[in-house]
Amino acid sequence: DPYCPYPTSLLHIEELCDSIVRSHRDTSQFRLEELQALRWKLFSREELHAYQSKSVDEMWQHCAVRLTEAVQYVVEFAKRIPGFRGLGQNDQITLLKTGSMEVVLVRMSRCFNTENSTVFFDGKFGSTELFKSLGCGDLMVAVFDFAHSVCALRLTEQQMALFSSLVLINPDRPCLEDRGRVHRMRRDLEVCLSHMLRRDNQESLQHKLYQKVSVLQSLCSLHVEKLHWFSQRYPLIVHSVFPPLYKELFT
Amino acid sequence: KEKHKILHRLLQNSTS
Repeated sequence: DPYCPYPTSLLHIEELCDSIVRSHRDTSQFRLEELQALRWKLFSREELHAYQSKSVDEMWQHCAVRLTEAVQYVVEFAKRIPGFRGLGQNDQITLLKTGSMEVVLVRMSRCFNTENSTVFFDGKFGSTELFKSLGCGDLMVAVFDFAHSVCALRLTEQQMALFSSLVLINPDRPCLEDRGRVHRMRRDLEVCLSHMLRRDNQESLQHKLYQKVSVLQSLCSLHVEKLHWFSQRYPLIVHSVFPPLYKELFT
Repeated sequence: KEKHKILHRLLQNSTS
């Protein structure tokens, strides 16, 4: 029934907002207080040198492991979004197949210190220099720039929770079997976000947040492009030592 | 589902 009179009452919307905020908090890899306390804990020159001395395949494997850990938290976030588990299993996979990396990138801004352009990684904060041996300077600069731009919006945790859910519940993903259902979920999340931004007196944020979506998609494409470049040079490494979930999602 | 067995299993696990 395409015009199903879904009860979008205010109470329902507020309950949905609370549930998503709780899901975000319960599945955050790092607590905000922990990140704040560690923000000036930087890698030493020696530690930085150790990262930069890693071979390209060592660093790629290390980063693939860290990225896969972050993705698993996003999968848990998705599972707690009301209605997500009601979707068909193929559609759940389709939404996460691309959306998981996008949410990881959104969440990364929580782990970013704009004052010195460093990101939390392996327990300390490091700059793009830390990732030099990946051989993906342009990707890392683009990712750091994105983190800067999201930090500039000064999102509250609640706003980030809603935005993350909107990034994930995307009815435009290809191969969705029940696009209508995803669309209805998405519509309620959009109502939640605008309700929250109205409450916070920050309605101008909505447009800025939606503008981020296209940047996210280009970052994800660049990541896959770099992975393709790496896989061509080190096919055995990808096949034998990369995390299986990473391979499932990105190769 | 076939091509994403690990993701499928993660989705099946309870949200404890």
